[in-house]
Amino acid sequence: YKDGAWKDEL
Amino acid sequence: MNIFRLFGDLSHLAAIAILLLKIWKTRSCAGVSGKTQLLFAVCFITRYIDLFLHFVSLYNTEKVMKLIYISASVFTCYLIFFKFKATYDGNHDSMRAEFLIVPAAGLACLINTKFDAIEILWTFSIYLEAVAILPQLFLISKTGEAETITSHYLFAQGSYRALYILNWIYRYHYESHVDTIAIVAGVVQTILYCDFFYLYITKVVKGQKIVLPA
Repeated sequence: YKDGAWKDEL
Repeated sequence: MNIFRLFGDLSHLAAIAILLLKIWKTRSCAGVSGKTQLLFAVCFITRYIDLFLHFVSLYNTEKVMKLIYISASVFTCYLIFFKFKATYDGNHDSMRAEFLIVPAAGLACLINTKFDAIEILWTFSIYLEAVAILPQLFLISKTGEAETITSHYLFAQGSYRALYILNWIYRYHYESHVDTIAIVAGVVQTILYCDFFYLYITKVVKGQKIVLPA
């Protein structure tokens, strides 16, 4: 899971 | 995007719509916890702060959904605390919201992925959402009953995060994606609905009303 990739879930 | 997350988000939208319709049609927020709605509004604002920081959103629908969640929850609070204030059951909506906000904020500072402002706000929002429904469940236990439409709202609201758990299982298996904080909080959140789910499935589905042993 790419840390720092801004959250991709609601 | 997978089917579980899609139906989770649709269930969440349905919950917000059901509650808005109930309050708007009956022109009353009896049986609705204003505190829970306030906590949800805080969750959405702190979680979707990226909307205000011009983060490039992943795709437009996501930005639209975030805007819908924030505006609908703020509008619901407006209906409860201003427009239909006279019907707000303040006496039974008596769970201390501070007892939920302070521990969520404290825990967010202790257990988080990264110690920076936006990440801590997101973590706070996740922890707060897990317990935000408690004032509503508390209110129902105090009044001893829940209107059928409110039960449908709660069922949709509870199902949304339950479906997200399936989404996380799916993503773990197929995308080796894991967000432990969201998963643990989501499981706690769904567990809080268990006794309500039992009552909903054994009663409301058969057309009866939920009446708790007062």
